[in-house]
Amino acid sequence: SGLTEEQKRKIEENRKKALARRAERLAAQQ
Amino acid sequence: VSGLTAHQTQILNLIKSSTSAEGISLQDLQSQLRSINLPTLKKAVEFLSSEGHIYSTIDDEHFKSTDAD
Repeated sequence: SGLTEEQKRKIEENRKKALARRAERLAAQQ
Repeated sequence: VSGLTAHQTQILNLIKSSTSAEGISLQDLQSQLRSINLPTLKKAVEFLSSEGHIYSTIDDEHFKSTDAD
């Protein structure tokens, strides 16, 4: 892809944050 | 996905279908979902993000799904 290393790093960071939000939501549902 | 409105599901499915590294842009979503106005679209994207279904990528106008991989 044409992304810079910095962009890739930021995307990965945002993905991890989103996964954490998703886990939080699932935990709250139980 | 349970607990989502029809619009939210439609938007999430489009975001999931994107294969590019930076995801799908708000503009692309809007052009593919002509029946949904921009404020509604932005609100749905915000909700999906807060719930962890999606995340922003290179800027606040490009999104990918956490289910994609």
